[in-house]
This record gives sequence, C-alpha cells and structure tokens, in this order.
Amino acid sequence: DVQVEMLEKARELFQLCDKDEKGFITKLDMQRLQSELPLTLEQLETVFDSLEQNNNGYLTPVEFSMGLGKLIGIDL
Amino acid sequence: DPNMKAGATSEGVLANFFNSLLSKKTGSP
Repeated sequence: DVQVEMLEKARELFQLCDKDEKGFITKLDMQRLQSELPLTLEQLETVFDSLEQNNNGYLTPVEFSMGLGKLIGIDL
Repeated sequence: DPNMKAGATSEGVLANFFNSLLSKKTGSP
C-alpha cells in the first residue's frame, strides 16, 4: 500500500515538472523549475542526470518514480 | 574539492529536490 501511495505521489510530482503534459521531462523542463524551487541550475542538472537511466535526453514517469523510490528506500 | 562534492551530494540534491516538490505540492497554493 505504501508503494501505491508513493507511486501516486511520484505521479503528482512528475506533473509538477512536466508543465506541458508531454509525458516526459526534458532537461529544459528541469531547468525551468529553478524559478520555483530553491535549487541552483547545477543542482537541477544533477537531479536530472541522477534520475536519467539511459541517457536519451528525457525522463519518463518510470525513471522519475524509480528515483524517488530509491531515495526513500522503496522499490517502486 | 569539486569531484568529491559531485559524488557525495547527488543524493542530498535529489532529496532536496523531491522535498521541495513535495512542499510545493502540499504547501501554499
């Protein structure tokens, strides 16, 4: 149940980043968050690079959820 | 030491990122 709850939360957070509702997040989307989050451009790039699995230039909801799950120690 | 910083803090940056998003979601409208 915790997993379902976290997936739901991950999906909500993903939508905060995916402003255009493309279904994926680009590095540019990530950089745009700088105006809303207390992180530097460099930190946002670090986040993107940490979450990205296959270096294709965008983050999928799955990669996003996995990153969140890994961080809090739950296998999503 | 920039090299040390990159490796050691990426998890902290991730935590910071997700926490910020969460507080944005649940915080002010």
